[in-house]
Amino acid sequence: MYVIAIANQKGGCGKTTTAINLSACLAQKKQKTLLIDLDPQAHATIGVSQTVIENPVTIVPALMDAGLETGVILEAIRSIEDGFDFIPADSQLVQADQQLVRQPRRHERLSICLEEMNRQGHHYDYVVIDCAPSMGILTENALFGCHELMLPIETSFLALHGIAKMLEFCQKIISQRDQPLQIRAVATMLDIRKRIAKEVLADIQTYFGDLLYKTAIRTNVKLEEAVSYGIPITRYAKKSSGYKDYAALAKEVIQQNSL
Amino acid sequence: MYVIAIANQKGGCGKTTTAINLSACLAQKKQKTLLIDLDPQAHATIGVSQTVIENPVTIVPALMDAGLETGVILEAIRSIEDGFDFIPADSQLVQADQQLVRQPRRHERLSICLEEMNRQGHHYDYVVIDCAPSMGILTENALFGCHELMLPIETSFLALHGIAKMLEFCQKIISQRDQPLQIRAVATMLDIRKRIAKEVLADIQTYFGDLLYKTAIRTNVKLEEAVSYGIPITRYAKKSSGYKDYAALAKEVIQQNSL
Ligand SMILES: Nc1ncnc2c1ncn2[C@@H]1O[C@H](COP(=O)(O)OP(=O)(O)OP(=O)(O)O)[C@@H](O)[C@H]1O
Ligand SMILES: Nc1ncnc2c1ncn2[C@@H]1O[C@H](COP(=O)(O)OP(=O)(O)OP(=O)(O)O)[C@@H](O)[C@H]1O
Ligand SMILES: [Mg+2]
Ligand SMILES: [Mg+2]
Repeated sequence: MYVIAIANQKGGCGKTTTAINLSACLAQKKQKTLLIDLDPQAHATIGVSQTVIENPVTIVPALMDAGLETGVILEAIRSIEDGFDFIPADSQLVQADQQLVRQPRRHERLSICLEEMNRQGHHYDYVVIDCAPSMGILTENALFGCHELMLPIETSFLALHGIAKMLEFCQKIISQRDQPLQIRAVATMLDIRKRIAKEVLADIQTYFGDLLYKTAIRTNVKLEEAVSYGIPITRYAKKSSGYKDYAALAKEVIQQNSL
Repeated sequence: MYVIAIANQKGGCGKTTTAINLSACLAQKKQKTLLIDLDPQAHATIGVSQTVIENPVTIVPALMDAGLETGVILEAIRSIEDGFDFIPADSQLVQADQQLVRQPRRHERLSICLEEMNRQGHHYDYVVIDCAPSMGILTENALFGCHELMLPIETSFLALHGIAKMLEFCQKIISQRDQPLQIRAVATMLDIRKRIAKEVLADIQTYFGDLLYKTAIRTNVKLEEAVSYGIPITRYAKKSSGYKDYAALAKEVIQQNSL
């Protein structure tokens, strides 16, 4: 089980779009994949819920009960397609954030849930977590419980500006993990017609070096439309550049992990 | 002196681009305008500082000393062009945010500074405040001290999604003001080629009704380039749609205030 946290405190840099479509492409490549929505805004939930889910069981009960009750997390798992499951979020996640403040080992709850899930026989090749644009307790949970932090970096001026602050926040959690955290970055929203895009992409490449995925995700209106229909790009627009790019990213992720 | 706070906790929805270019267009229309950067990220500062400012005096000393020392705020005012001044930010603003927590009347500091500025003979027609994408103490200061909250709303799917939460945060401050707060919205990043844009714009119009400015800001790469050069659009690209749109917005703002 390889757990990827998609996080960046920068708003609107492509976290949700990446979480949904990377997961969908991994599943399409026969990797059993679980997408976890860890954002009270629940945008990933909207993006995969073609029909509205009434009162979903979210990850909240599992996070609050982590370590106490067995199998609570299983009640939250829903199927999107073959080999592609997800755990929804809703605004209740805000309460979890507030209540977890006083709990012991408050940033370990998610990893306890994931271990529990494994023990109960639910084995995934990949778990992909969509995080909120904030460095709160929920994001701490994702960073503590993952193998890799994938930072989506919007290919626009000042894209790298908040990164030092983000990495500083990660350091705090990294020091508490007993396994090192693999940090990687993926350039998103690349609009090659923009003259400024080339320079920004070069800056991102310089900053991250080998940690930057070779695949850059180009701007493609199909990606925004797909979310509005609640369907991953794999089903919404198979000929789009959005699909090609996320398929290429999934391929790179798989190759990295077979090294 | 008409004070406009440009705020929205949504990241990357056009706050800074609007703050800079609305200010520049107001100044161009002979309105003496002060732009205040209230974001520790200091993106507005970057966007108007053609040459890098070394160790600028920011609004921090004035906020910390508000009510104690006269005229401290004046040391922070710098000139961009004729009739267009600004007060820079830098990462030190984060300390202000933390230290202000324990101060009495912590959300009134900015309005005290602005009154002080008036008493010292610095009279502006407009003060425009660029806020960070967070609902912290600095943003509370902007909301307490302004006449109008201008919400930039990105014209994309889920644009209105966080708005209820933002308005809830405003309510808290509104209840402490003795003057009502004028809330308005402006549609930003409108890409008319996107089929989804029409529906989203209609949703925004329905939601805000008369509170929505008639002017919508279209996507225009010149706006991003201008920030990268540290020059307002009024000087960078006079023929661009970005310039036309912000000039039209400035005209609307002036008309609203002469009613
Ligand atoms: N490659 C792309 N091409 C076109 N539109 C995109 C692309 N990536 C993301 N978008 C659109 O940009 C907006 C922001 O993307 P997204 O929601 O994925 O960002 P986010 O980082 O999850 O935002 P938040 O910080 O609010 O969680 C959405 O409207 C989305 O549909
Ligand atoms: N109308 C537009 N056309 C093209 N690019 C735009 C437009 N408005 C903003 N941008 C670009 O989009 C990005 C985000 O805009 P901006 O910085 O103004 O948003 P913001 O709300 O201030 O972000 P933050 O939440 O980080 O403070 C910037 O790269 C900016 O240059
Ligand atoms: Mg998101
Ligand atoms: Mg900004």
